[in-house]
Amino acid sequence: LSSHPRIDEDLYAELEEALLTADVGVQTAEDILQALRDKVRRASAMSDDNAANVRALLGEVIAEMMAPAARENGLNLSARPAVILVVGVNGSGKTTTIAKLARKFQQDGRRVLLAAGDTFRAAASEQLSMWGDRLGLPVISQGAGADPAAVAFDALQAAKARGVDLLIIDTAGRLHNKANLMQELSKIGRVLKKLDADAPHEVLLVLDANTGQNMVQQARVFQDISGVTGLVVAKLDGTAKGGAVISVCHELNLPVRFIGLGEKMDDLDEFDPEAFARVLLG
Amino acid sequence: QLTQGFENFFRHLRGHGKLTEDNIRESLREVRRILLEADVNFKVVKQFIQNVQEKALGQEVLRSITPGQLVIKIIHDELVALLGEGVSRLDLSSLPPVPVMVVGLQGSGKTTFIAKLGLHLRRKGKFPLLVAGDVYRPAAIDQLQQLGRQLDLPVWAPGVQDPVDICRDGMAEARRTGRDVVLLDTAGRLHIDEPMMQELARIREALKPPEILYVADGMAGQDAVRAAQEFQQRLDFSGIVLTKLDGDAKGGAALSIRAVTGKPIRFIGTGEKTDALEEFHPDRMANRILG
Ligand SMILES: Nc1nc2c(ncn2[C@@H]2O[C@H](COP(=O)(O)OP(=O)(O)OP(=O)(O)O)[C@@H](O)[C@H]2O)c(=O)[nH]1
Ligand SMILES: Nc1nc2c(ncn2[C@@H]2O[C@H](COP(=O)(O)OP(=O)(O)OP(=O)(O)O)[C@@H](O)[C@H]2O)c(=O)[nH]1
Ligand SMILES: [Mg+2]
Ligand SMILES: [Mg+2]
Repeated sequence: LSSHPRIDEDLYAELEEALLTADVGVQTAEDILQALRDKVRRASAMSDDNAANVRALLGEVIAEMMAPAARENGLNLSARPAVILVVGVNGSGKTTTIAKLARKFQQDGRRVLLAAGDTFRAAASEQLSMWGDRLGLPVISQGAGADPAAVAFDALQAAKARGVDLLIIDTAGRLHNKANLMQELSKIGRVLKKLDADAPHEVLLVLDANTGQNMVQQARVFQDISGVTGLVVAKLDGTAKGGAVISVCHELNLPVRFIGLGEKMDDLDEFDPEAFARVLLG
Repeated sequence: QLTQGFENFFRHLRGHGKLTEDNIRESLREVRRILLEADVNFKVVKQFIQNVQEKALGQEVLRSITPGQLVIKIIHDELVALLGEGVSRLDLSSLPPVPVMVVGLQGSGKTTFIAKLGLHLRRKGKFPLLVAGDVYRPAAIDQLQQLGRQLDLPVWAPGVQDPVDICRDGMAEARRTGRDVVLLDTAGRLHIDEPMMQELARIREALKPPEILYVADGMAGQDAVRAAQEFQQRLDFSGIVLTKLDGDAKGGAALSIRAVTGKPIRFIGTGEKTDALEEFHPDRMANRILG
C-alpha cells in the first residue's frame, strides 16, 4: 500500500481496493476517501502532502469515524449490580466474550455473576457453566426451554440478594430478521426493568469480524429493538479486518468497547481506534 | 435497500433503448457496486465484470433493440454458471462406513449442520454415526450428544483427548455397530492456526474421507475467500456448505468461495432447527445475490 511517490488517482484506486477488501463497503469507502481528499487538500496547503503522509491521514479518518460521541463516556457500570446484556447473531462469539468480560472485571476486583440466558440451543447453558467453573464464578441457569426473561429476572434478583457488583446475561444467538426472536429480546429488557428501571445498564452487541455488509443491518435492528449501547468485535485474531464495523460506528453512533482476539479467557483487548485503523490498512 | 437498488437498476436497463458502449460500461459499474455490496469478493467481482463485459460489448447486444434485456440475461446466466451446475450430491458410494469430515472457521455452524445432515441421511435410509471430534470448545461434545438425543442418532464420544484418535475410533465403532456413514465434527479453527490445520490434515490422512465439507457462514464478507483457499490447499475439500441463509445477508460469499475454489456447494443451512437443511440451487442463489 502507498508505494506511490505522488498522490494521484492510482493511489486513490489502490486505497479504495484496500478498503473494499477489508469489508469497508462501497458507500463508506467513498465517504472515507472523500474525507481523505479534504484532509490531503488541507495538508498540501501546508505542503505536507506526500504519499507517505496520506496513509497516516487515512488512518486518522478511520479512527475519527470509529470514535463516536458515545465513546466519550466509558461503560456505564456504576449501578450495583450493574447489568450487562450480551446480544448478537448466531455464532458471533457472545458466550466466549462473556467469559472474557467476566475475567476482566474479576481482575478489576468486581464480584461477577453470570446468567445462562440461552435456553434454546443445545448445551448452551452447559457451555457458560463450564466457563463459570473455570473462572470460579456462579452461573444462574434453568432447564432447557425455560423462558429467557425468567432466567434474566431470577439472575437479577439473585445478583441483588448476593450483593454482586456485576451481572452479565448471555442470550441465544438470533438473526435480526426474525421478528419473534427480536421480540423475545425486548421482553428480556422489559422484565429486567421491573427490578431496576435502568437495567440493563449496558447492552453489548457482539459482532463477528468475518461478517460482510450485513453487519450494518444487524446492528441497526439490534439497536432499534434491544437498545444496544456498545459493540464488541470478536475474532479479530483471524485475517478478516472487520471494516464493516466502521459503518456501524459511524452510522449508528455506537462505540466499540472491546475486541476479541482468540478463544481463551484472556483474549480480550480494549478497543483502540488507531490500532484498528493501522491493522485494517495493513 | 439493496434489493431496491438492483430492481431499479434492472428496470432502468430493461426499459432502455439501444445501448452504446458507454451505456454498457456504466451499467457494469453499477453491477460492480451491487456485487460488492452483496459481499462478493473484490477480485471475483473484477473477473466477473470482465467476463460479462466481453459478452455485453458484443455486436449482438449493440445491435439489439432490447439490449438491456440481453445484458441482464448475460449477467444472470454468468452468475448461475459460476455458482455451479445444479444440485450436487454427496458421494457415499465407497465401502461403508463412509467418513464425512466437516471443517470450517469458528461458529460457522458445523455442529448444527452435522445434526441436520445426520437427520437428512437417515431419512434417505442411511445409518449415520455422529462423532464428537471437538475437544476444545467447552460443552461441544455435550452439544453434539444433545443433538443426537433429540434426533435419536448415535453420537460417539470416547472421552479421549486426541481428535485423530477419536475419529479413527469412531470408524471402528461404526463397523462394530453397522453404521454406514460417519459424520466427523471438528473444532472451529483459524486457517492461519498452523497446529490446528495440521490436526485436520492428520485426520484426513488417517481416514481418507471421500467427502470433506467446508462449512462457511452465509453472512461472511471479503475474507471468506482467504480462509476457504487455505482450507482447500490443506485438505482439498470436496464440497461447500453455506449456513444461516435464513438471514438477510445477500450471500455473495457463496459466489466468491465457489469461484475461487471451484468446489460445488452441497447444502445450505436455513435455520437453527435440525430440519433446516436444503440442497443448493444455483439459480435461486443468483436471484438472491442480484436481489
Ligand atoms: N478465534 C476466535 N474465536 C472466537 C472468538 N470469540 C469466539 N470464538 C469462537 O467462536 C465460536 C463461537 O463462539 P460462541 O461464544 O459459542 O458464540 P455465540 O455467539 O455464543 O454462539 P451462539 O450462542 O450459538 O449464538 C467458538 O468456537 C469460540 O471459541 C475470538 O475472538 N477469536
Ligand atoms: N439461523 C441459523 N442459525 C444457524 C444455522 N446453522 C447454525 N446456526 C446457529 O449458529 C450457531 C453456531 O452453530 P454451531 O453449530 O455451534 O457452529 P460451529 O461451527 O460448530 O461452532 P464451533 O464449533 O464453535 O466452531 C448456533 O447458534 C446455531 O444454532 C442456520 O442455518 N441458521
Ligand atoms: Mg452462545
Ligand atoms: Mg461446533
